[in-house]
Amino acid sequence: SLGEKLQQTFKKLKGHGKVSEKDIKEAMREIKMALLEADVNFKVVKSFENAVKEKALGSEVMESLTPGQQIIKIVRDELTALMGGENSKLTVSPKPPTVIMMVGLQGAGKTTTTGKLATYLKKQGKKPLLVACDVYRPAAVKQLEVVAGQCGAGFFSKPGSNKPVEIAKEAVKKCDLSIYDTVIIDTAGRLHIDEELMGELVAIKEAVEPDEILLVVDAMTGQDAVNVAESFNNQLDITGVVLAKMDSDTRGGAALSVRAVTGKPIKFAASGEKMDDLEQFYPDRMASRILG
Amino acid sequence: FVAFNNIGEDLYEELEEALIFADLGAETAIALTNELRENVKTKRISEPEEAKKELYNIISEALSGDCSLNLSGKPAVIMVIGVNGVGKTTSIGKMTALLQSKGKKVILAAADTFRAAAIDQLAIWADRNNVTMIRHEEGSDPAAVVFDACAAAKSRNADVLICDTAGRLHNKKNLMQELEKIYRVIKRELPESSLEVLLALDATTGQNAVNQAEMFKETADITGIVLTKLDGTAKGGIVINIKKKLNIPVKFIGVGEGIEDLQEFDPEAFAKALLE
Ligand SMILES: Nc1nc2c(ncn2[C@@H]2O[C@H](COP(=O)(O)OP(=O)(O)OP(=O)(O)O)[C@@H](O)[C@H]2O)c(=O)[nH]1
Ligand SMILES: Nc1nc2c(ncn2[C@@H]2O[C@H](COP(=O)(O)OP(=O)(O)OP(=O)(O)O)[C@@H](O)[C@H]2O)c(=O)[nH]1
Ligand SMILES: [Mg+2]
Ligand SMILES: [Mg+2]
Repeated sequence: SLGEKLQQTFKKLKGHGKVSEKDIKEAMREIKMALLEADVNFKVVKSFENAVKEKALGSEVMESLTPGQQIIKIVRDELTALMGGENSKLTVSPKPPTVIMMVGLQGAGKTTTTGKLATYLKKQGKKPLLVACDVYRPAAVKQLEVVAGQCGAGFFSKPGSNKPVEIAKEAVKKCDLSIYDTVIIDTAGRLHIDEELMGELVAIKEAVEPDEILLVVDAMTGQDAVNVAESFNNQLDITGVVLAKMDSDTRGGAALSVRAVTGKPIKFAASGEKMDDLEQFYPDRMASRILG
Repeated sequence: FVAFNNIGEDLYEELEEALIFADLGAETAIALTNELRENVKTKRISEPEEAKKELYNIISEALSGDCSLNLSGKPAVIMVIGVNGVGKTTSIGKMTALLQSKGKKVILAAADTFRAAAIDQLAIWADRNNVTMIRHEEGSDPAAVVFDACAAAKSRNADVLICDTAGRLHNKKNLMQELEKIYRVIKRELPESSLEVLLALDATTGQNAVNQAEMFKETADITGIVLTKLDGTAKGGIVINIKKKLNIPVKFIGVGEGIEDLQEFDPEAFAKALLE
C-alpha cells in the first residue's frame, strides 16, 4: 500500500533528522505511481501532485516526527476534498414530474442503474415511471420492462418506434400525475465521439428539459474516463455521475478523474446487479480505496 | 507527435506518457521506454521517427504469437466469458456471422440465464444469423443449458458450438464456481472437442483487466482475448501487460455494434493505433 511505501521512504532518513526536499520528491513519486496504478488519469495526477507538493513542503511535514504519516494525511484529505464537498442529492422538480435522464457508454450499467434508482426513489415515497428510449440494442426495451417489473415501477415504451426523442417527449407529456411523479429515461449506450448519437441526447434534453442528467461510469474504466466525462459534460452539462460496478476490486481512480474534469458530484455508487445495490457515495472511503 | 529533431529525454518522456494514456500502466510504460532506449543504442537509431517505429516493433513483438482460433474438434466449442457489460453477447453475434462466412455451421447456447432479457438479446443475434440457439427459462441452471447444447451440437452435426455466459465480476467466488461448472460440463460432454475460452475485455478498462484475466484464467483456462469497443478513444493497452504476464493472446477486436464489426487481431495495426 502507499502508506507502507511512504513509511519506507522516510524511514531511510530517520538517522539524520530533517526531511529534505529530495525526500519530498521521492515521496511525490510514490504517490504519483500509486494514483496511476489506481487508474487516475495522467493529467489529473499531475495537477494533484502540484497541489499536494506545496502542502508537503510546509512546516508540519518538514519538522514532523512521522513525515510519512503527515504526507498520507495531506494526500487523503486532498483526495476527499476533491471528490466530495457539495450536494449530491437528487433534484426534485417543483412542478411534477421530476425528469431524470440516464446517459453513458455502452455497457456502463445505465439500464440496471435505472431500476436501482427507481427502487431508491420508491423508498422515499416517490412513484417512478421508466421510459425505454434505447431503440437500438437488441432486447434493450425488453430488459428495461423486466427491470421495471422487478422494482415495481411503471413502464413506458413505444414498440415499433425508432425515434427516442418522440418517445421521451410523449412519455413526459402524457405522464399520468395521479400515478407517477418521476420519469426516468433510459437511453442507448453510445460513444462520446459519435456526433449523431450525442446529438440525439442533446435533442432529448431539449425536448424534455430533465432535472437531472446522470452519467453512468463503469468504476473499472482507465485513462479514458476523462475523455468520456469531458465530452458528455461539454455536450449535455450533466448534473451528476453514478459510479457503477463498485463491487469489483478496482481501485476506482476513474472517480477522481471524472470529478476533476467535470466538477460535477458523484451522486451514487452502484455495487451489484440487484435492484437495491445502490448506495450514497462517500468521498473519504473512495480516497482510501484509491490509495490502496 | 510534436516534431522532435533529436532523440532525447523529451522524446522518451512523451512516448512514456502516450503509453500511460493507452492504459499500459506506469510500470509497463517505463519498462517499454527503457527497452526502447536500449534498442536505440544498440541499433544506432538517430531519427525520432525511427525511434517511434522501433517502439511499434517492441509492442507488436510483445503481442505477436498464434492469434488463430482452434476449431479442430467436431464440434469445436467456443465459450465467451468476462465481467458485466464488456460485449460478450454482441461479440458472439458477430463471431457467428464471421464463422458462417467461412462455411461453418454454428449453434448457440444461451447460458446467461440470469440477466434480464439476456436470452432475448442472444435470440435476436441467432435470428440475424439464422442459426439454432439452445435456451431454457430465465433463472434456470446455466450448466444444464450447456449440457443440452453439447448434445444438440453433436446430434445436429454442427461445426461450432458457441456458449454465451452471464457477466460476472471475477472477485465473486460463487459466480466463478458456476463458471467452472460450465467449463467442466463442456469438457465432460465433448471430450474430443477443441475448446476455445475467450475472455471479452472492454478496451476502456484500466489496470483491473489484469485481475480479471488472472482470475478467469484460474477458473476456465483462457485461450484468447476479444478486446471490444476499440472504436472509442480508449486504446486497450492493458492487453500488453496481460500478454507479458499470462501469455494470453488477443484473437479478435470489436470495433462497433454491427454484425461485421469484429476483426481478427493484427498486432502491428494495434501498435500503430496505440501511439496515435
Ligand atoms: N456487478 C455489477 N454489475 C452491474 C452493476 N451495474 C450494472 N451491472 C451489470 O452490467 C451489465 C450491463 O448493465 P446494463 O444495465 O445492461 O448496462 P447499459 O449501460 O444499460 O448497457 P447498454 O444499454 O448496452 O449500453 C449487466 O450485466 C448488469 O447486470 C453493478 O453495480 N455491479
Ligand atoms: N461501440 C461498441 N459497442 C460495443 C462493442 N461490443 C459490444 N458493444 C456494446 O456494448 C454493450 C454491451 O454489450 P453486450 O454484448 O450486451 O455485453 P455482455 O458482455 O454480453 O453484457 P452482460 O451479458 O450484461 O454481461 C452493448 O450496448 C453493445 O452494443 C464494440 O466493439 N463497440
Ligand atoms: Mg441499457
Ligand atoms: Mg450478455
